[in-house]
Amino acid sequence: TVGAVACDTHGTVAAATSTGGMTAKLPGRVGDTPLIGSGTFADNATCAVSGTGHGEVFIRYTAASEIAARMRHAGQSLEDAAAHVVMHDLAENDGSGGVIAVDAKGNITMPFNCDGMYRGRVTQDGAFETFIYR
Amino acid sequence: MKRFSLAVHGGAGTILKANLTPELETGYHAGLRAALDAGHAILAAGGSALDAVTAAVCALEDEPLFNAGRGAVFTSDGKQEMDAAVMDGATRAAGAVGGIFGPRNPIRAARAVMEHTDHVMLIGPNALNVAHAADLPFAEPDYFFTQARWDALQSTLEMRSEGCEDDDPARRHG
Repeated sequence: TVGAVACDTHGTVAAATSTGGMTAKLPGRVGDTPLIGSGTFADNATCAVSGTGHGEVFIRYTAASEIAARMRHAGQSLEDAAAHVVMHDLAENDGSGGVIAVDAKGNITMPFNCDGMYRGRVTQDGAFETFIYR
Repeated sequence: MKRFSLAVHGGAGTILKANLTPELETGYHAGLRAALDAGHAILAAGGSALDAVTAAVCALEDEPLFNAGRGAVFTSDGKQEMDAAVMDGATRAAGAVGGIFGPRNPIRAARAVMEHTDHVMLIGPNALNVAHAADLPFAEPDYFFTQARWDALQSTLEMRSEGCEDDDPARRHG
């Protein structure tokens, strides 16, 4: 699964996710990627999220929109909300994986609960960073 | 004016840590950087977040190392099925496609659903019809095939035929 989240100079956020699914998956199986609120979500009032991991668990816990809900209703920061969903809601329910997320201030967080997540980030200052493991 | 930012992730199907060679690792870093470059160029020019994430994901879909578009994994039937979604935080406009095969960049098909229909998700022939109507480029199966993904399918099917249970969560990742 691949994905991107961004915040532009107008403070608008967006998310995009694309996947081939799991190796040897059952034909017709669809995971969280195309399900808005599970693997992909964006709302300027909170954040944009793209997920990767065990799709069925991301769906059951509506992982992407849950991060936004924590920000909206509990006043959590992007980092705290995403960490809770990835490290508790997903990790404690057999949902390995992670997310990338950005808020309308341009803050980025990229938590994951598995060995690694191929990921990268860049901000307006032009600092490009890519990572595979922690 | 606010400060822009961009993040990407690029999963690679069933890749186990022990199989990650230095060459592959270099390739993954380069692929991620190419996606960041694509999105960054748009944002730095004052473009929209929606265009930036679309461009970044297209770059990842074009890179056979990643499990999306070209280089997508195979189903148990030896076929490829692709899913994609895009969402705009300013309007909550969203588009998604499920189980499609043919468009070179499934994320553009998802965006076509968002921009050219009243719907959020389309599957099957009508998803492809929307992509055709939007003049999106299509490709033949050879374009999407990669030997590494085919070998991963054979390995997984062989393991299943031998009744082996595999608890490695990496195998449940896209």
